Amino acid sequence: FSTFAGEPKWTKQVLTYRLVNYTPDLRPADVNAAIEKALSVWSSVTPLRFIKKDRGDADILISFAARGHNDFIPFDGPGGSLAHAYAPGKDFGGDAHFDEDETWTKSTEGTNLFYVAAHEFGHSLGLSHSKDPNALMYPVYRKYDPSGLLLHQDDIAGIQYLYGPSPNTNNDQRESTEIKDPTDSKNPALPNSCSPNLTFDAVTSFRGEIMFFKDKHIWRKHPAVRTADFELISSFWPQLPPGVDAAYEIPEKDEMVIFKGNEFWVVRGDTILSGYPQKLYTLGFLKDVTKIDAAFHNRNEGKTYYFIADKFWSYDKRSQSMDRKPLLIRDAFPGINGKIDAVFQHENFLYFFSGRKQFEFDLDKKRVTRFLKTNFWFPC
Amino acid sequence: FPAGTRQTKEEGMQLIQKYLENYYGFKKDGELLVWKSNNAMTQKLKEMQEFFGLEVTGKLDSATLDLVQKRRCGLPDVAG
Repeated sequence: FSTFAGEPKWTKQVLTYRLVNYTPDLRPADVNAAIEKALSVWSSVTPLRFIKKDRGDADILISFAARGHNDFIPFDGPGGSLAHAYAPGKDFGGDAHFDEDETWTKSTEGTNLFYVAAHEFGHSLGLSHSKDPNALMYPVYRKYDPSGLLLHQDDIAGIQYLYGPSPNTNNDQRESTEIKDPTDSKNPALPNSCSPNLTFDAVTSFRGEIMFFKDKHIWRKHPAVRTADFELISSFWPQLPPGVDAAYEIPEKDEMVIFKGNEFWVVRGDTILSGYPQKLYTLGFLKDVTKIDAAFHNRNEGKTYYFIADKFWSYDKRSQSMDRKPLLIRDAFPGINGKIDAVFQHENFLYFFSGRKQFEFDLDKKRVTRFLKTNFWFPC
Repeated sequence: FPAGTRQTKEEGMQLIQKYLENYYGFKKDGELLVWKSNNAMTQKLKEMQEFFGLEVTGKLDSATLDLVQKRRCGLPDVAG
């Protein structure tokens, strides 16, 4: 492996990244997944963590462009140079540029975005090219083999020379989802995603990912990516209090609603919409409802369900009306008894969390189909 | 040389010159692009052949020509 002259590297462990634009060759969700997965290749073997920003500056700005594109290295049309990235530093430092004249794919045909991005992010983190033809940091593009291990020992030796190994001591390249929050040394222990006693405050889908809220932190998990990113809630929404009660996504509006006590906020990306928080009763609840335990929005039905103790209310978007009185949870969701902590919808299943238990509920069959551990979604 | 071969040879020369400029910091200093064993171009070509584990001939052989036509990362292979 080799580093750049002077061995530039990032002095912090949590780095931000932002996609400035998208290639028309792939769906935005596929681009997001490829980029996130490419970054997790490096975070899985180092203490580094990556936070996605939707706006403003970021350490690693990612863009697609053809030919000249405001830096000193114009692209050269189809083939030849596919992408380039800059060594760690301010301004251009860390940025990655992808040649829009290539055909970006998520397969072995064309130019695989995940594979090229993983290489380029090696540069963004401080690695130059390797002479080892098996290394990810070898400069020539080889047909992407999804079944193969992407990082070669040479790559791992190089990146750990700069940043050290992953804090996960058994170093089996499994993602440790703990961020040592420097501003939070008084916090006795960070929640561990693999604890058998793991419980959640709230869980929701969010732009193709699943977000697990716990105290001051969230785990972000993309179903297609094995690892989960662990971040502070305040790194996304500084105004939000820790220990939320419930959250749900309205995908068709690209909004997420987050509840704490008798208030709720609506966010889009990392922005809290203006005019929030608002009081619960503005949603149609009786004034004596002071908090909710969990909620989810069923996009197919156009209905939102709010769970309180052993009952639930539902709001029908079409008739724009809230149930006049709550119904028993077990009547509509047989097998789900008593209070729940959190619930979210993934494909045609609901996942109910109650203490250390998780219930998979089939919306078609109207019954519980699996009992799961709460850490089922993490690489434990 | 028959014209065809000569043309291919010139194309190969341009390809390798562009490659060495992009990835090995070669700067054409005005001298004619002719092969002399010690000129800058030959030195850079040897550097590239060494990086990729090719036979270090300093000549534009088929293995070298094949490699310069492969897709790759746009960053140089040498510090700079």
